[in-house]
Amino acid sequence: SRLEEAVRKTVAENPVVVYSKSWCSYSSEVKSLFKRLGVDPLVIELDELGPQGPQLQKVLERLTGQHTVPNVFIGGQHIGGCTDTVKLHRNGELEPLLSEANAK
Amino acid sequence: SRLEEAVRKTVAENPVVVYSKSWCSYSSEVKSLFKRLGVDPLVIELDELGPQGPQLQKVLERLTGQHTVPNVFIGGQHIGGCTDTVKLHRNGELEPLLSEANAK
Ligand SMILES: N[C@@H](CCC(=O)N[C@@H](CS)C(=O)NCC(=O)O)C(=O)O
Ligand SMILES: N[C@@H](CCC(=O)N[C@@H](CS)C(=O)NCC(=O)O)C(=O)O
Ligand code: FES
Repeated sequence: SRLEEAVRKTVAENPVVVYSKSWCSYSSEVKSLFKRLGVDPLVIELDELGPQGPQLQKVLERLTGQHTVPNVFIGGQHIGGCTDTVKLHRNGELEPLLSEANAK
Repeated sequence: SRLEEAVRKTVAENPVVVYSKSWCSYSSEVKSLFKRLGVDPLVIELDELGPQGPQLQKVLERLTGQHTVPNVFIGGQHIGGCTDTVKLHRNGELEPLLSEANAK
């Protein structure tokens, strides 16, 4: 669909993309982790897009199997949510992914 | 108001009360902290009460100054949110509060 194409293009063209909800603390946590690492992700607040928000969430669920926020992509690859991203960081695997994606 | 009385009564009559949202990970985190401590809180899911949910949230904001979830009470006292509860636990101050409130 048109929206699916838009998501594929967005995650392909931006090193780090976070689909988020502005009032969600898990979304805030992952956004601030990237800030601390000197990365400026493209953040899309699903609750600030009107009717397109829930539509985008359905597309993300179709593309990634994940209906929850935050939904994180690095270098076009689907990473997962907050706990997934934090776990990668703890294992020292996040920064190599960010460098590979030219995010820093 | 009637709703304000209901909240005061609920927090006075139950050792631990958590006003929560069922899909919120911070709410889940504080609920599972209490489970790990052997405490069975009274959990009120604000998103499962229809129109009363937002009304209750307004009352909680008036009574506690806090509009966010989770909103935690122990022994009738307002504790705060998830980070507040976790911080008390880390400082060894949560368990004494729970014992005092006969929550365990
Ligand atoms: N472990 C996941 C949890 C994600 C999660 O449950 N997100 C919640 C908000 S904090 C959500 O999107 N809930 C909507 C739903 O469950 O339908 C992560 O770390 O991202
Ligand atoms: N530090 C607070 C954060 C609470 C918070 O921001 N909760 C969010 C959901 S995770 C909320 O209620 N957002 C609604 C809003 O901001 O209006 C805590 O640990 O409880
Ligand atoms: S909505 Fe509470 S942590 Fe996401």
